Amino acid sequence: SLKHAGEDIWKNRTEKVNAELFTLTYGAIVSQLCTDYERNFQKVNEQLYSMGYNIGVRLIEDFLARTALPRCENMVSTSEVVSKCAFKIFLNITPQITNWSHEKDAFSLILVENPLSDFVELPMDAMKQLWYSNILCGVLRGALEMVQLDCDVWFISDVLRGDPQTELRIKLNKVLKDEIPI
Amino acid sequence: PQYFAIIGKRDNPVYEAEFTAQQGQQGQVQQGFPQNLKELNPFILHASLDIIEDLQWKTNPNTQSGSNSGGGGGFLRSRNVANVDNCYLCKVDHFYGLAVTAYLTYGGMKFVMIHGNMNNGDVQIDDNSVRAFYQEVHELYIKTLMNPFYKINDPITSPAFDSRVRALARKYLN
Amino acid sequence: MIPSRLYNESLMFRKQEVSL
Repeated sequence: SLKHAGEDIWKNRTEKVNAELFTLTYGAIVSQLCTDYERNFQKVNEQLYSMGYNIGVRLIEDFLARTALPRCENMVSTSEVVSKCAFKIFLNITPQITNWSHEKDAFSLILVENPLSDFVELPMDAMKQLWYSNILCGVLRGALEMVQLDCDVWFISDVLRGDPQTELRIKLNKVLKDEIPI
Repeated sequence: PQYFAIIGKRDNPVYEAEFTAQQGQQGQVQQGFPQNLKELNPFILHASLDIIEDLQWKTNPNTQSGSNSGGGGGFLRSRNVANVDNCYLCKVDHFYGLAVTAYLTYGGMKFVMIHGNMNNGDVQIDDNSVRAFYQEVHELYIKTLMNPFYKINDPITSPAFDSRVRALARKYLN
Repeated sequence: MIPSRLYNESLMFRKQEVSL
């Protein structure tokens, strides 16, 4: 039902934009960051993560307004919602969920297709340092934090680096509780 | 043999390659251009750029006024996006039996090729094959452009690009 | 032919849209 809901929202309740425009815009951002930071790719990774975080804390409002989904009971259902609804609605892709930890508090998303990295070939000096789609990690971190899940999100591998697949890891640190300000 | 180059907007070579057939009809290995001619190829190609630019900016006398393009003459390349033939300029120049063909991308990059002939006679150009070669290389060039880390007019140094262009040359030209 | 992800992808047969 999550899969059908995601597809239904994508088809009928989502305004769409040309994917090449999106891809080229993101590529321009990453390329410009590499120039601005003088090819210090660690800083570029951090900046992409920060940008993604700022997007994620806002994007979650849009996502919940579209889907009206209730709170997830555990990380398993969270992973299903992220993969089948969130990625489907925003990027029209459905990553595979794999590599669950023993405690069921960490999982991997395998991105078979990634519109951010279409037609991208990393320069040699960036191959070992730059996580090109690091904005996704920030988006997930920010969005999950707004639903009281403190998670670490990071890339394990990326086809742009020559790895066999693009794998993103999400690990729950703790469930946040709303606290009354002092 | 052929000498192919992609010329940038500052008349700078973005990509260069020489194509030779591996085996002749009787099993003889064919050589490329003679050494003295090989050194002249960039100059011959450069000399044809003026003609190509003249064609590039020439208005099309066959376009009638009041047409769908908004009246008046169009440029050599039609505003009808479905018509890609106007990118291929056919034979634009010659040099002592060598033929020079050209192809213009929509962004103004020039694909130029010198066609040689081992028999020292005039070269016969198969327009269909040459056009198909240019169009496939154009597609490879667009893919190169899509890479955000590639700047327009920078040299194309990718070995993958080079191998694909040579494969297309073997398929269409030799 | 040197393998390349960039040049193997098709320009035509790809996902055309993402969410605005």
